Amino acid sequence: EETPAKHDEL
Amino acid sequence: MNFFRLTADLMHLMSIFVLLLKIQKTRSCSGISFKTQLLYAVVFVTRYLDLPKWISLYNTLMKIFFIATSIYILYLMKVKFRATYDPSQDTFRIEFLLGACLLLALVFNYSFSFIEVLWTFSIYLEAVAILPQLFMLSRTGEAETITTHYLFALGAYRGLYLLNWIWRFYTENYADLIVWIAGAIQTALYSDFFYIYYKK
Repeated sequence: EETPAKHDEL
Repeated sequence: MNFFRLTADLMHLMSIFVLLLKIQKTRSCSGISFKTQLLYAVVFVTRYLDLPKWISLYNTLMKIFFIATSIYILYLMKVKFRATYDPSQDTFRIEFLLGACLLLALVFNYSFSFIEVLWTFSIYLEAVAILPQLFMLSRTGEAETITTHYLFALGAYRGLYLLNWIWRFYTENYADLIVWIAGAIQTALYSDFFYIYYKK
């Protein structure tokens, strides 16, 4: 997984 | 999406609407730091480079809204109501903030890629982007009520994000150290503003 879900916030 | 995060995002939206309303109604951007607004525009543009990556309709629409309104505010301040902006009050040196945040982002990041470093940069920059505005406020001493509302909405947005992170940590094991540390610093800066504000 390159980009985990961590950037789902604004 | 939980209650805290949704409310936080709505407060963030509201802060922007308050700012736009103030500028349009008074036909003036006096008391508003152009440098802070410029930094916010840089924050949104560098953070949302992942715009093509689909997360949700909500996420995409909010990103577009933040990018568009932040650039529109710059236009209002620099073009439409240029005469009402007094650069001599807005003297904070943002070069140092930009440089320090870029350096930090190059050293402390989750992965050393273009998008990821700029994302990290935007997180660090958002934490300190309010400084020119607070500096301007402390110089002039007085803030219009509407400017205070703007800062209050922004502060509430940050405070609610802290609660959101605590909530997410317990409910979904979510952890994001970079965002947490930067967010804590950012909230502390607003607390300082509230403290000064209520003491007056």
